Amino acid sequence: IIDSRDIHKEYRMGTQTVHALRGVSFEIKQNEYVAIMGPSGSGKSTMMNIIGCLDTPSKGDYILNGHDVKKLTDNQLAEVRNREIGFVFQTFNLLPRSTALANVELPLIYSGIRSSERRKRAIEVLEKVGLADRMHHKPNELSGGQRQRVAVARALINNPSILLADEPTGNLDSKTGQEIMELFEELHAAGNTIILVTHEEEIAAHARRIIRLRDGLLESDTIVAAP
Amino acid sequence: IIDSRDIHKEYRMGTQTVHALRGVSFEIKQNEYVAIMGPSGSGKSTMMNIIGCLDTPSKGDYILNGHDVKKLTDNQLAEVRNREIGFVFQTFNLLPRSTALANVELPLIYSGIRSSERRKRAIEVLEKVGLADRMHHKPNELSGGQRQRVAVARALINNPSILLADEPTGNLDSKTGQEIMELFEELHAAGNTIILVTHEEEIAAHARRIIRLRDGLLESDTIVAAP
Ligand SMILES: Nc1ncnc2c1ncn2[C@@H]1O[C@H](COP(=O)(O)OP(=O)(O)OP(=O)(O)O)[C@@H](O)[C@H]1O
Ligand SMILES: Nc1ncnc2c1ncn2[C@@H]1O[C@H](COP(=O)(O)OP(=O)(O)OP(=O)(O)O)[C@@H](O)[C@H]1O
Ligand SMILES: [Mg+2]
Ligand SMILES: [Mg+2]
Repeated sequence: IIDSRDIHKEYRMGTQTVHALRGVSFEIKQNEYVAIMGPSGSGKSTMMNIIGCLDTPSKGDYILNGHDVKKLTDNQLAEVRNREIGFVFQTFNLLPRSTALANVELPLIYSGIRSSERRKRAIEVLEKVGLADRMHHKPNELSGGQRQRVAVARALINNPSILLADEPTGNLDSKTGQEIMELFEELHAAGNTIILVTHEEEIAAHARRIIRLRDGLLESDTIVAAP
Repeated sequence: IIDSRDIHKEYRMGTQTVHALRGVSFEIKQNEYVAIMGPSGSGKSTMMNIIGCLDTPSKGDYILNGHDVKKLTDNQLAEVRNREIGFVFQTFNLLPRSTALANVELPLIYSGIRSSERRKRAIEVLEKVGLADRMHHKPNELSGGQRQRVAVARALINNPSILLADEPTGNLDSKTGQEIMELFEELHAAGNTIILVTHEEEIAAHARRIIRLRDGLLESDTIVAAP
């Protein structure tokens, strides 16, 4: 369902060009569980933004569910993003003036779900990430790991068919991190696809396949035996 | 040099009160290397903000270098912070419109160092964290781990006598994380004090003492044998 063909991404900075991705190709099928790893600055978040249709490649093709994203209109791209993809950003990207509850409800507003149903589902998923007692806190009234969990709850509320999680446990102690991984496992067991960026080996161990990037290139792509 | 006596911190939220710290006491002497650990939301960052004089306790006393911080004026507090303390924030807190170089130079502006000397020292410390080739990038032109390393460089540039690092390696792969820990070890070997919040056991293993918080209370305070 995800077919990345010779993806390049460049950033022009004055006279310099940063080659964040230098030709990366891989396919990910429905219901795979893939970890993307690699050193800091190797291009993981850049790749995730392209997979999640939040950015376009400088060169190369990205085919999502059979559609070449270059040929989709902005409306169609937004539709795919809101219906199919759940995104946990490395920087959380929460609305600073909204409560945890309002932040988690946001994807359902795009799906046209009515407000009592939205609130009910947002409370459920906040309970799942252990933040029922922090529902009315704004992001700056939460700890770092609590903000991260609100970002995870927001990504899960729409039961996405593709979950893109960029370092979802970086700010969590191991017990809380494992609880988040159990939620991902539930989504995976229901037939959905999980793509996870992490630098923690024990988090990557949940995946069945590890793609390693280095300096904007694919260094290795390994199927891992089930534990 | 750090004497925290029955520190409480409360946040009033409408009718609710959040007890982030419920009476925490410990002493840290010159040149100790302490890790503060505990579950997400247990009060680690709140404690670090009080130790770093960025916040005041609701109750209890905080004595820094023999001074009760309650009795210091705002100017005196700012003086202590700028001269003695290096802070790596969990949220990095970089100036979004300034380059990596300008962000790292910032503490030296407060110290009245002239600009050619500031630039030279900022380049040196950016080289130490492996970002010499990203000096002119703004924070949104850097990867998550690169932003974290700029925050580390900014905290080290003033050779602080107390380094407060809140989850300094959360976004770094293990090799880059180890490089940062080597820089901390250098600062420690030069006689300075290191206080580090982390949830990663292999990072905490660099410390000689581990303070564990849970639900705003001190759960344990253990001296660790040297490896
Ligand atoms: N401004 C605030 N208003 C209300 N509650 C707050 C505020 N800041 C923090 N809290 C609450 O205080 C508690 C402690 O927060 P703190 O940031 O110290 O936790 P932490 O141990 O650093 O967690 P993490 O490991 O997730 O970063 C949390 O439950 C949080 O929700
Ligand atoms: N807007 C931008 N302008 C210029 N360079 C950029 C920009 N965004 C990213 N880069 C550069 O592209 C490279 C890849 O960045 P990316 O965020 O994908 O790395 P990453 O693998 O996610 O790293 P980390 O593990 O530190 O989060 C980095 O060297 C970074 O400096
Ligand atoms: Mg990244
Ligand atoms: Mg914290």
